[in-house]
Amino acid sequence: REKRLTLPPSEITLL
Amino acid sequence: PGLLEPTSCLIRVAKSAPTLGIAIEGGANTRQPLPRIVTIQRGGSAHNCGKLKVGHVILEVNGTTLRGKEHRAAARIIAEAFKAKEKDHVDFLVTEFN
Repeated sequence: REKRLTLPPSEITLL
Repeated sequence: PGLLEPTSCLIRVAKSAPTLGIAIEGGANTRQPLPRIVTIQRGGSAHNCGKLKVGHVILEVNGTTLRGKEHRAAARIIAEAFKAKEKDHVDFLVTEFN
């Protein structure tokens, strides 16, 4: 859980 | 490959419209390690197919795993699968288990 918090959110791409 | 994923499902999307019409988030080294569908646009091929859903996590595209692929690489794989003229469909292996 702590690891998840350190990961950045992702950008969103429209395909 | 992919068949070991307990809740995975293969969905074939026919290229029935000029666009695929999905938005994805996620990729390696983000909080969402595999791309997840966040939007399905009305009138796109994915919407016409009727089986892809918001919340589906995409494991493979035409048998190519997206595991370990960063967001832009995963997006490129999906875009190229849709653009490729050799096939009139794109096969997505998806799971609802995140």
